[in-house]
Amino acid sequence: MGWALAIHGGAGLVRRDALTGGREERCLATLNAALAVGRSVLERGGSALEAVQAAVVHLEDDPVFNAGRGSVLTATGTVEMDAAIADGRGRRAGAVAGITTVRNAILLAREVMDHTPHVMLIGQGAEDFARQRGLQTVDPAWFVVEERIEQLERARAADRFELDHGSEDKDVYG
Amino acid sequence: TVGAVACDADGHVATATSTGGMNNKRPGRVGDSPIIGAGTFADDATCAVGGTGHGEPFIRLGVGARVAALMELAGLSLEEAARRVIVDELPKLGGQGGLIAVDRHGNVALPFNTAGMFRGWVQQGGEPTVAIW
Repeated sequence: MGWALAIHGGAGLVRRDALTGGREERCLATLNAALAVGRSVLERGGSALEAVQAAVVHLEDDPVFNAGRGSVLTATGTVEMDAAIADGRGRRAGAVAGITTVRNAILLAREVMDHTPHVMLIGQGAEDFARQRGLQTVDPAWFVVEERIEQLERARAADRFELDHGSEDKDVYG
Repeated sequence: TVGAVACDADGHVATATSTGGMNNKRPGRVGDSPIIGAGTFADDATCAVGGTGHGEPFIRLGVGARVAALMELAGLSLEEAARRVIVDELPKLGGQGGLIAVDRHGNVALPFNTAGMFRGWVQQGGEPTVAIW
C-alpha cells in the first residue's frame, strides 16, 4: 500500500461547537501543517522515524495543543512534560518524563533512544542529559499560555483533572 | 497530547508522542505517553501506536502493546485490534481517549471514544485529511 502517516492533537470532552474564537480554524491549520511536514519526509523517501519526529516537533511548537508551548499545568501551576519515540526496527524506544525546560521534549526522547542504553530518563537527570546533548532549553514560562491558566483555574474550581481540550461531564462519550 | 505514527516506503513503522499531561494533575504524575507499551509502541512485525486520553487506564491496559498482541497472537487486523481495545476494553477501566495506529502495509486505524478528537492522516497516493470530532 505504500507509506502512511497519521497524527493527532489530543483528546478532550469538549464539543466541537464549543471551539469558539477561531480556535477550530487554528487547530485545523496546525494539524494540516504538521501533516504536511511529516508527509514531505515520507515523499522524499525519508524514514517513518524522521517523519513522526518532524510532525510532532511542529505540533509541540504550536500553542493550541498541550505539548511544549501551551503546556497544561500541574495543580501547583508548574509545567511537567513527557514524551516518547519508538522505532519499529528492533523495537527501539526512548522516553522522558517530568521535564520542565527542554523546548522540544520529543527531541530529548530521541536522544535517549539514540545515545543511551536506557529507555527512559526523568526529571533532573533528563534535564542534565538534554544540556549534555546540546538541546535547546527555555525558561519554563515559555510553555505557559493564558488559555491554559484559565483552564487550570476552572479545573481547580471544579476539583477535577482536564484533558487537553476540556471536559463536559454531561457528554462523556460523544 | 500530540502524536504521530508512520509507515515508510520500506515498511518500517514508528511513533512519537509528546504531552503536558492533564491540567491540574498532581506534580510528579506521569501518564501513558512516555510509557512504552501503553501510550507509545512500535514493532515492524505488527504496528505503531500512539495514544491520547486518560493516561492511567491506558497504562493499566497496556494499550499500545495490546493492540500489537491482538494482531500477532489473535490474528486481528489493525482496525479490528485497535477498535477492540479503545471501544470495547478501555471504557471498562473508565478510560476515555483514543489512538492512532499504522501497520507495515500502510493501513491506518484511528478509533476514539471521546466527544473531542483532533486528527489528520494521509496515505501514499491519497489526499491528506484533517478533521475535528
